[in-house]
Amino acid sequence: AKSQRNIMAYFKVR
Amino acid sequence: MFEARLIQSSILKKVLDAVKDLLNEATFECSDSGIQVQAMDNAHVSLVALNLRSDGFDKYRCDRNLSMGMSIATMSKILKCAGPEDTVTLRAADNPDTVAFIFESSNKEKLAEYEMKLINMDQEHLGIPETFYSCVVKMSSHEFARIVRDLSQFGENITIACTKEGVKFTAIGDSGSANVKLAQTADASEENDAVIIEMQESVKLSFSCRYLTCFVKATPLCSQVQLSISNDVPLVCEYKIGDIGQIRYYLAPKIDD
Repeated sequence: AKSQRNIMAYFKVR
Repeated sequence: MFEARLIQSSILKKVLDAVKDLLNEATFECSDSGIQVQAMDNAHVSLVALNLRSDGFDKYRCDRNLSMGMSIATMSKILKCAGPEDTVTLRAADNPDTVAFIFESSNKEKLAEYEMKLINMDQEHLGIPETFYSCVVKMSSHEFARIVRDLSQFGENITIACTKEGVKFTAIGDSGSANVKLAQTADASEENDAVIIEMQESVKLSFSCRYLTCFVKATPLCSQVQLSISNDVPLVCEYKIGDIGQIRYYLAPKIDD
């Protein structure tokens, strides 16, 4: 099974 | 005062169609250089970055920078009221509570004005790092939409594998599996239909069909789509918007548990 990553794991909050 | 006019409302109609399934609301940042939107979907899986340059508008005036929180559903409803040949003008005061959409028919005999209340938004703004992608695929946007539609019937994810030879899309589900391979075009004279791959390193990543299905709603904006892929970073799916700008969708990959 695959799980969905969160986009915020890659792009930091500015 | 802020005022931006487009001769063809159809461009803005298509932009709204390209984001309305992903976003409930978004902040439109208006400055001298143009209009920018950056917003995540509710589940924070994807991010939409829209850029409309001021020089692409037929008239553009922005006396001071504005951040306007807009309901995408309401904006979409309003743009449905514009005829395809209508001119559209967006207008707001310097400290606006509302934004006006003004539609004018080409014979100038019909003038319609819709005023939309702005919403206060506390959106997180993400910094997107400059990324060098292992593979950049340029292909027909219609072909990409078709592949997403066809493969979505077979699984909830599409795996994109890109090598020097071409790009392969695969979906696997309970009922079976499907894959479509596109070879790099040898003769790229049929520019819009060509498959062009710039590859430094082969990649293989899986993405949710649900989100890809939302992204291909941008197909009417541009005959080509550009997919930028690197292992373990979000996919970038980019459509140019005429001479005025572009829309980029970022999608976090699915990973093995």
